[in-house]
Amino acid sequence: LSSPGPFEGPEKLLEVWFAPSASALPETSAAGAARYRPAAVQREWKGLRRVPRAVWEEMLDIVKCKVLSVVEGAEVDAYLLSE
Amino acid sequence: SSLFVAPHLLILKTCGTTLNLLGLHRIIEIARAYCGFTTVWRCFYSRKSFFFPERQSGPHRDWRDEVTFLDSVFGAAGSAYTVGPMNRDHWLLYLTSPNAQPLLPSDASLSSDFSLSLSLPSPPALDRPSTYQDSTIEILMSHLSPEGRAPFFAPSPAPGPEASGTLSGHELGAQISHRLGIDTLFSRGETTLDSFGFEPCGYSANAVVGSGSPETNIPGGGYFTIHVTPEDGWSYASFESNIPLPQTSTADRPDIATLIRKVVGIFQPSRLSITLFVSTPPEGGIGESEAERRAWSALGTDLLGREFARKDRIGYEFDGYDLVFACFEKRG
Repeated sequence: LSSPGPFEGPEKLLEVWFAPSASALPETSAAGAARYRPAAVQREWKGLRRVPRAVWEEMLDIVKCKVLSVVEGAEVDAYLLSE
Repeated sequence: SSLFVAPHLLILKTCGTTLNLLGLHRIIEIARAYCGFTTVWRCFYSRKSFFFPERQSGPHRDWRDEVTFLDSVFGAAGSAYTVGPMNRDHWLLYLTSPNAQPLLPSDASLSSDFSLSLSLPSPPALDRPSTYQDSTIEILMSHLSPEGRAPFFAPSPAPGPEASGTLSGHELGAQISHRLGIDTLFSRGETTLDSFGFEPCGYSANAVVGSGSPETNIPGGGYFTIHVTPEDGWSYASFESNIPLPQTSTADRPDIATLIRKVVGIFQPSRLSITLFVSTPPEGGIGESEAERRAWSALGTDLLGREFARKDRIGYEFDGYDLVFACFEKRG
């Protein structure tokens, strides 16, 4: 977390919401699953949580952060980052 | 810095000279490729005024550049606000109206491994359901006391050839979390805490919450995150949480005033700002005025006792959200 010279503590906070809540996603209903999910993909709908860590890491390279560790909660995955 | 990923949203909170906003195009591309999202329901971008703005780069060099960048993505759907005293601890916010259509650059290209997901049809645009409730509190603290800063410096390794190995970052983080009671801000049983102590100083923690409390009817889910820069001269700590809180403290969870006091007690800042972002039911819906009243009264003058003076309390009513912002300064 430290760097040569003063370090800027105050963070930039970006929140991108693709739906008002996880339960509002049409894919969570059986009808929604039939409409929006290919038949071959019948696993539980996880939305953005199904995106592999490596894909997020590629995005984080642009931001200039690295993943230190990840924990999974009931509703959210939390990535602890360097920098 | 931290990244939180839920099925329907992503939160990216980064400090230092990171290029946070430059990840936005890729986030939207990934969401479209993996989940079929073609619209952004809402986007929020916020930050406190920088200590060292001259060290930032890219769109973060200036608030106007950040707004221009976001406008280039969201067009007319975005609005920018400056909240609080401009010559002190002001806070900056950009938010979009619901169901913004992001404008991706024409040269946006997707990695080849996205191709399988691209055949997913897009979900329709969504309206906010009347039952939905979201509440986020952020406490941004500066000018930490020497006692508040000291725990966040890594111990020096013992001298001599027989010196044992130093603690790993995660071991040091866990030690700090336990010593300061960060691991008991919420019930230990329902919280998974991931913390890291940096060399030579600094600390970050993420926590995710499990199933909630059936006894008190408080739902589960949510996160909290803490980041600390303890060096004298630019000391800073932040706490953010969207974990549902009871109206009065229980064995598992503090109420909002208790939580704020606990956090301020750990970091001992001389100055802090608190933002409370609460979703509101649709106009005329049940609980509309109650949600507004609770958010406003939560940041009262006596919140932190006589030791602190509240300098400002500012309220905003946005489409679907109420924001209350307050600044406090230690007396004397």
